[in-house]
Amino acid sequence: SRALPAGTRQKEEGGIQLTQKYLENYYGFKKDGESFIWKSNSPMTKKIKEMQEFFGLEVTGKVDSGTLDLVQKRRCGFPDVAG
Amino acid sequence: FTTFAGEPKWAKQVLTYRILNYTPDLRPVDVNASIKKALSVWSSVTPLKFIKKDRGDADIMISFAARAHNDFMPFDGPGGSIAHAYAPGKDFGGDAHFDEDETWTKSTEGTNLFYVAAHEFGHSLGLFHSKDSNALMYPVYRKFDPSVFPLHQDDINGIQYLYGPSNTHNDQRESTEIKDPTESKEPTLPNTCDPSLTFDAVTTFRGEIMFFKDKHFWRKHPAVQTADFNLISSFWPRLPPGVDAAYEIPEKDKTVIFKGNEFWVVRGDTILPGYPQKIHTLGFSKDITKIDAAFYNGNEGKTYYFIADKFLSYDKRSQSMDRKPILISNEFPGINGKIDAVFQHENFFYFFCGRKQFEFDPDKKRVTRLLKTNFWFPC
Repeated sequence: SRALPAGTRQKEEGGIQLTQKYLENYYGFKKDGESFIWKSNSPMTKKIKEMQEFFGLEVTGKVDSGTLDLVQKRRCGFPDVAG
Repeated sequence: FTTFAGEPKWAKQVLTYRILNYTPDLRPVDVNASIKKALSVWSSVTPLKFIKKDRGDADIMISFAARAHNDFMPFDGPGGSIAHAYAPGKDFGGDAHFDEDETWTKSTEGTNLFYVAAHEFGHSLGLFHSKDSNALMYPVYRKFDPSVFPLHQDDINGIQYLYGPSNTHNDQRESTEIKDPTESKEPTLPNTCDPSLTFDAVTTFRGEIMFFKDKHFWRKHPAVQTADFNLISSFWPRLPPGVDAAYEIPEKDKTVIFKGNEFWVVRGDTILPGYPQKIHTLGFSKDITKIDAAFYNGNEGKTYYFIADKFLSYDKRSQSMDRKPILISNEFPGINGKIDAVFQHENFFYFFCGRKQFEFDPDKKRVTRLLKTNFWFPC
């Protein structure tokens, strides 16, 4: 597979971290010790889907542009799911 | 809409709030007004009433802070999380915290305090986030139209699920049914859309505008389509009908109401003790037996009292009253003769003379618009 240019990879990782932080703050996501397992049923993917469903985004489970755009918007600090 | 788990809500209808500190981004008077207006959004559609406290405990404690601030939800610097509030309950319950790292404004630039506070007070009253992207309780901050009432039907459904509709609104519906004059024994109720409508007095009142007419008054939030219609006696049983003048001192949460040579001071629906008093205790000479209209200009700390085609003003800073009456048209060019009522809204003065209403710009010192008296109503 073609290696991603460093810049793009960094940007992608930044987006993932931003999304992870968002899910921790507002969707009760707890990153367990393991590193990311990009399986369709990984906890992170499930939480991304939950958030995309709440906001009426396309439910892809991926950090796509719509999701990345959303996690950077100003918002209320209270979670979207009952904690 | 959704509520918090277990549907926590306040068991009482009169709630207190206290602003513990102020953001340096806005004048305190603007913070007070934004918070008051944000609460009135919810009180206009429920039986709830909000009373401001300046000391001691209150149901809704409001504060500005950055980063970690003595709860378990630290803020995150500019952007991101901009505020949060807690569900009804004791201690933290109901409290609202605003991130000082935001730039708080009263415009559509920066982060509008009124709009965010209205959302957070939805939480303070028991609403959780809504998935409806038009709803105020949607979690993401969006540009908004300040001239549009911020509650969407989804928000109203949610808050009325918890507290029911505004009972004064119901009274209003009962009492504003315009019966066929041939049937009803009672004189017909004043109709806001009657082009010949005139008012006895008009004043701001806790972020709303109060229009007095005979035994009744309308209460109207500038951003809300509907107006509540009430008997004066339903709010202040001891106040006589047909008031002459009224004005509010927002920073003191006091409203002064005149009838004949007496005046009352009210706070919310309570007449403060020791009233009525005679108007000459305000410094008027004995030959003045009534006031036609009055308003308090918070920007300059002056209260204007209108009598026939003249006025007297009281300057709170020098604590002095004009020695002799001044012709109204000298100070307010274009406003000629006696006026029925006057109030200040944002940076304009609104003078009511018979069926006409004049919008006056004090900076340009001229009338900027000629309006109908029912301009503020959905006619």
